[in-house]
Amino acid sequence: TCRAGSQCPACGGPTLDLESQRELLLDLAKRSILDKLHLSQRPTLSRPVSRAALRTVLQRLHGPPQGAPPEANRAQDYEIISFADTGLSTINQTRLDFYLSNRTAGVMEVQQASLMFFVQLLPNASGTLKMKVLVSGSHNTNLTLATRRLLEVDASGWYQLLLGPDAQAAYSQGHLTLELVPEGQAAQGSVILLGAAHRPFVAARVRVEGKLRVRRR
Amino acid sequence: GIDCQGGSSMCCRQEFFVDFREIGWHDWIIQPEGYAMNFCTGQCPLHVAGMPGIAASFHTAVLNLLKANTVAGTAGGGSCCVPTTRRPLSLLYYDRDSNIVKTDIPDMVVEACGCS
Repeated sequence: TCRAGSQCPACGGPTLDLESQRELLLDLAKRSILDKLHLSQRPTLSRPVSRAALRTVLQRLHGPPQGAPPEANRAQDYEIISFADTGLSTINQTRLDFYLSNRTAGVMEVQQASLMFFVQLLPNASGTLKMKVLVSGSHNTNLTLATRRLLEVDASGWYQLLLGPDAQAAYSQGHLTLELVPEGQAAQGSVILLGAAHRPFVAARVRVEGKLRVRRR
Repeated sequence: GIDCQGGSSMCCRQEFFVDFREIGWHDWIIQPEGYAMNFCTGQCPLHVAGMPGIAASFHTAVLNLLKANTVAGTAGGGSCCVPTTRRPLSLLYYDRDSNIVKTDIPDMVVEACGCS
């Protein structure tokens, strides 16, 4: 503030040594903050605050990343896992059906899907297993050849096959049928297990538009 | 606005940071870690007096010099080095009841200085 007939304090006045000036400024800063918060003195914490509460507050405070669209319009990514219903299977082919609930089907876009299945190798069997994959969608009962994949099968265990666009489209509509036909050197010495502990499944990364939520089970 | 650098006696902004840990306030102020208070200091000769914030403009200084010559003796000095731009300070802190409070206190951080 300008005082009539004299210089303002910022322009000169009595010179303080650096330490005193620093003390003065610190005191001014403290008083300024307390005044603005309507506090007469700094609060003394009466009870500890949980770190979880603090974390929640900080997350709320920082909000969604800058430039992100509003929550309601933002597409959500999920992973959906569907276990197979086993259909008519023989020693030479395994038929698997995957269903989605009506609520989920048709409103999501499948970005990637893969089939997981357990191959049991018979003793002394090993080598290359060629897997023919036939696919059928919900509107088409005929199975068509989707892919032929080579799998190096050297031990019993879980194996993965990435599913192509045909299978992804059928899955997003709610019903996917796959038929696996083992071929090649190891075909006779291997079995795809279908029991409860080895049930084949499709793991799909999907994107759901809008507010629909899909709970992973 | 001009930031103070060694040797200059003209109106400028001096940076001053209050570290909450250093003053023992970090236990109740969660964020930020400190307060960039800053302040204004320096001489304001009459010829740079004018509209705050544009005192550093050469043209303004010339105009004000003319004005000062005209009114010299009647104004009697009194131009102040004052904050011309400020911004709020956002605080996240525990209140007396250990509630977590977020508040923005306006005009707390001096961004630029000029002669009034």
